[in-house]
Parts: sequence; C-alpha cells; structure tokens
Amino acid sequence: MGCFASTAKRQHPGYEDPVRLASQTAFSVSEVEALFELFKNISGSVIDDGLINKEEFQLALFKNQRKENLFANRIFDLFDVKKRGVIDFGDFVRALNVFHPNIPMEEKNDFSFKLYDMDGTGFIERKEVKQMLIALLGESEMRLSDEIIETILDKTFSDADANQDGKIDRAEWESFVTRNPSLMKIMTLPYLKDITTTFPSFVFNSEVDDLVT
Amino acid sequence: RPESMNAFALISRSQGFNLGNLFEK
Repeated sequence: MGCFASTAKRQHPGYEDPVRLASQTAFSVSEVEALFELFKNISGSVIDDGLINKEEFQLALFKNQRKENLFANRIFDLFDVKKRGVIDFGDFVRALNVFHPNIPMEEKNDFSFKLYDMDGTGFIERKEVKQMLIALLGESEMRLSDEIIETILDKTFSDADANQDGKIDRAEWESFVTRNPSLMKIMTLPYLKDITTTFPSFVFNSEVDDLVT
Repeated sequence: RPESMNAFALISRSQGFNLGNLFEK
C-alpha cells in the first residue's frame, strides 16, 4: 500500500478547488471554504464518503427527523446535476449559488421553473401542481376538499396560464413570478451572505494563504 | 388572503423547500 500525505479535503471525491469555484460563483474563496465546513457536516452524517446522499440531505433539512418529502426530493434532484444519486461539493456550491442574494432574478426564475416542472417536460402542468398541493396538505395540518383544491388550481391557472392551454410555459412563468415576486422568496437565502461567520472553523482548514479579500 | 388562492404560494411554504434549515445548527 502506498502512503499518501493527502489532506482531508483531497479525500473527498467531489472536492474542487475553492479558487476555481469562487471564480464561477458569487462566493468568495473564504465563503467557498466555509461552505465546505457545512458540506462536511452533511456529507458525513450517515456515510462518511465525501458525498451527500438523499438521506443525508433530508436529515439536514429536517433536523434529524427522518422523513420522506416530495419537495426535498425535488431540490435534491436539481442539486444532483450529474444524476448519480449523490451531491458532490462542486454540485453543492454551484446549486447554492442560485440562492445567493446577488444572483440575477432570471437565474432564480429558471431554477424555480425546473423545481415545479417535476417531470421535465418544459411545462408546469396542472396535474403536477395538484400533486404538489396534495403533498403539501399531507405534510401539514391543513385539510382541503378536492373541490377547494380544484378551485385553487382554476384560480392559479387563470392567472398564470396566459394562453389557457392547461400548462405553464417558461414565458408564462416568468411573467407570473414578475407579477407575484413573493413566490420567489424561497429562491434567496440571506444566510449565504454570513456563511464565514456561521462556519468560522474554515479558517483552520484553509488551503489558501490570502483569506482576507 | 389572496395568497391562499395561489397554489404556488401555498406550495412554497413546504418545509422541503426551506433550505435555510441547512444553515441552522
């Protein structure tokens, strides 16, 4: 067996150079390194393999309550850009980048469209929205009859589906969220501006000399 | 509330979309 003087970071199969990731995103090098501290916590919670699997992602989102959730699954699938069933560090940083306060609205709109277009047809269909509404009701105390669900869908589609073909295309979505900006609140995480103070231990593990930018 | 008739406003309240939880220790 060979003996390698590798650091903990290089043992992570998806580890990417923070300088490179910072150049591709709204994050500074220090912020990418702070995100690595978060990534290590999540990716080591069940299997310490340097990758986040779906179970680890859900544990992190729901604070150690093991629960299956349609929406968390959907976010996971969008983070898992290589469709391997796991999220590596590069995937994690690039996906969180979309949620950075400094990222243009068009990118956030595009991500949210994909979030709701669950089967990837290029349209948000009424049946998908109904499925999501039912899933939401399943996770909350809210009880709504099928009639009320259909009324909510009628109202939503009369507002969003401009050509009334029963599905929302990208242009219709863009126009709808521009008129309803509160829908995009979930696409911005103010936390991403404070990650170096939330995870200060990155300083001890930094491989970059010049941390102060 | 008008939001209650907007399916996406309701759906976006799911905990599964609350990525802020990842940052809370």
